[in-house]
Amino acid sequence: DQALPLVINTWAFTNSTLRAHQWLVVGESDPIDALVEGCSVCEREQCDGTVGYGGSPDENGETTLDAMIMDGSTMNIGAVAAMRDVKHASAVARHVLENTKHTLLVGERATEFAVQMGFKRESLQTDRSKEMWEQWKNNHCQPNFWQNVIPSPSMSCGPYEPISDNAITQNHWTSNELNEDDHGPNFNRFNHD
Amino acid sequence: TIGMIVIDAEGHVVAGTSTNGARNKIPGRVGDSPIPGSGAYADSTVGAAAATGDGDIMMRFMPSLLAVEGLRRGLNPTQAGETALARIAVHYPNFVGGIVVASSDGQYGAACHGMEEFPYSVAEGSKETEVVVKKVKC
Repeated sequence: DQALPLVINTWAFTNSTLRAHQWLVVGESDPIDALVEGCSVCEREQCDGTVGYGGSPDENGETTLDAMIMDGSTMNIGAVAAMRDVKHASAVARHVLENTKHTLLVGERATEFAVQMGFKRESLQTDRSKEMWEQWKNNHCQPNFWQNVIPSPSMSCGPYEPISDNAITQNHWTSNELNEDDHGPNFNRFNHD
Repeated sequence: TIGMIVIDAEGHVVAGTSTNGARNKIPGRVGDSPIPGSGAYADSTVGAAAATGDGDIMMRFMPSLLAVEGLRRGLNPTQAGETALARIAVHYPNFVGGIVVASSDGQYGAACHGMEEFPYSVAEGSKETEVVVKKVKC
């Protein structure tokens, strides 16, 4: 078939596409190699700030990484989520696929697994991500993902606690009224999963 | 997030994602990207899909699995993507998301919602080639 092999990916991350395709055509590698190589390019190049280290800081200013690989022939999957302090998320996901019988490892334990597999532990924060986080703090932590808490998340950085049922009743609120917006703030080209 | 589908010359289909998630998220939050069927899904008998966007919403609907099941029902890749995102839009008309879908024989398409247009990147064929950036209107 003329169309095969094929590499297609979200967004205009062309260096990743090219790398994966070259890996298939020139390197004659298997498609999992190509996928990991392609996604790893984005992790190194920090594509649009949405992939890899130094982007999308959380409320504590920390960057964490998620990655998944699925083999459509064996239906085997390897994934990591909220992994801290390791830059190579796709490569670690491949180790979950190949070196464990599990599907998904998360958080600090995923980091420990990565270190055991030979990856280096290093901060994912950069000057840029620190600056983004400080701007957000200076803007009263706006926007954020909290709802139905006090103090008001539209004006305060917290710490928050849930609004009690009594408060809802006394103020004649309904839970739907408190849910001002079901969506995360400002998802766009530079802020997305 | 990058979501990627790779199909080799023998029709071996794989898919995956890599992301640093949503900006300003509550620590511990994970989006759709590492969730099978949500961020991506692959089945060499029919094809694969990979999604991007507001992961808190998208992960509630498993759009990549839905798209692959659409292929299995005979939809073309574009139709499969549109159908998967339409399921979300019924409940969340303002959600932001995009999806790329490819069948195991090398047909592909994309769909999106909540943006003006959604770019995606394609390289195909058995020779060294240039990458083409395509755009779909949402």
